[in-house]
Amino acid sequence: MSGIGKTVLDSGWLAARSTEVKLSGVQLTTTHPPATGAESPWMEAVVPGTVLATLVKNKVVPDPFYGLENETIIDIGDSGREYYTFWFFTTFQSKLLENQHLHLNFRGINYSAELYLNGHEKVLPKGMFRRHSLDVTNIVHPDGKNLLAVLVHPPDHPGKIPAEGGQGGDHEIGKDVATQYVEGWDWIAPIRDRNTGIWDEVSISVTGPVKIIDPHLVSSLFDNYKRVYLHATTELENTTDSVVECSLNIQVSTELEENICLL
Amino acid sequence: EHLQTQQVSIPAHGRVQHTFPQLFFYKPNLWWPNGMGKQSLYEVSITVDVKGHGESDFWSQPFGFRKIESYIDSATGGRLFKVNGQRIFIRGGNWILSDGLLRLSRERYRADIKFHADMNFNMIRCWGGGLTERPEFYHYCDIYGLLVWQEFWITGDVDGRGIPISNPNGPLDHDLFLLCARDTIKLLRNHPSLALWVGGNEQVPPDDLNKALKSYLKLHPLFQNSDPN
Repeated sequence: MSGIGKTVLDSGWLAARSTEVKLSGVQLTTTHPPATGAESPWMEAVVPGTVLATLVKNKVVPDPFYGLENETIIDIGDSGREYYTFWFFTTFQSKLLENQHLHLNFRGINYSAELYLNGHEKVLPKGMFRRHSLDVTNIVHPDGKNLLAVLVHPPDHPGKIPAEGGQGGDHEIGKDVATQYVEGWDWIAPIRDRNTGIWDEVSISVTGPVKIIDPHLVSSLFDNYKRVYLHATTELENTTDSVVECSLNIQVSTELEENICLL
Repeated sequence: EHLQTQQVSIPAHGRVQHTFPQLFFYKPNLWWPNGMGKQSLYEVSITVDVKGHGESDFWSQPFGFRKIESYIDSATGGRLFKVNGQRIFIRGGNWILSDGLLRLSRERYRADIKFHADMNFNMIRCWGGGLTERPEFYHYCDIYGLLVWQEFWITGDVDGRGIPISNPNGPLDHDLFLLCARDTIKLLRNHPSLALWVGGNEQVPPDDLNKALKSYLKLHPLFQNSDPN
């Protein structure tokens, strides 16, 4: 039985440079999942993390924050964007009850991605600081293993680093909605992959027919903080093709001692 | 008083916004910044049960009751802060991120933020050229009483100044910037440690972005000074 709730996908990820993978996303997530081995381009990936974090983990490049090792890593301005365009791959199990839905959630990808799940393609549009939540109920294998591959693209304007360095390099990164320190600043050397990667949490979540989205809590305080009101709103999404009647409950509790709550 | 149940009908493939009746608290424990008192947190839980199906979704979040005010002092030109009516002397640290390769773990956030609290700081400023910090960062700021000054992704050096002079019009895609800004606000807005949003670092965002950000972050009239009763 599958319970309501979230499972974080932060282990078991593999990654490979896109130019070294000859298979399509459909093939990777159906007939030809990645194989690891001496001849394979696939390596253990760091998720959440960046392409550079994965390369450091696998000792493909040295730790850029140790000594002057960063100088030995090729910059995306010199290598081209393809060099830091990477596939990420993982598997997960799902078992849904009738009327349950499975959502695949990304809390941050730098910068855009194409996603393949069991052979189905979805596009994750641009924007480093935006979340993506996909209802994948009709795509997942209800009793089996699901194959997920994500092709992550670097920022559109990674820029070049002038020989003299400088604040934000050649400033090209400012054309994108992204962190700007990655072209180097007075306190940090340029980040060679511009932080390309699945840089924040990936999760799957199971819900019933109705999903709670982004509740908002605000308090107002009166009479020298003696009288206080909590105002709460939330969005609710009905994923079915019929009207649903819901019972919506809010409760506020506080822990007085360990395992003793006041309601 | 601290429990409400309501019946809601949602159309097929519909998305509705629901507002609960306000919940009343008498003398709740307030959330205070580091050094001014306890960081009292209540657990707010929302559940939705669908008729004929059972539990459909669940959400919960620690929440602190506090009122943060800030204004520019005309005499000094500095920004003054008050928390729960009390003036606070801000002792802050500048923050970019906990790891340049974005291996962002809860453990590291906890250690870094506790360290700031142990240094007797009461504010962390998240610089506009870096990250909008993650919910785990804010969680530990809630726990350890660090107020957060959060900037959006604009800097002087890359958005209007610098050598050579950079483009003052910000990112190419203003709609995308605002989409990301709205999503980020929704992600972080419930944390009691979130004290101040700022458009950018040493630079005012382009006029259309600045106006839109101000509009998104405008306080609802209900929460200004009026008494609902």
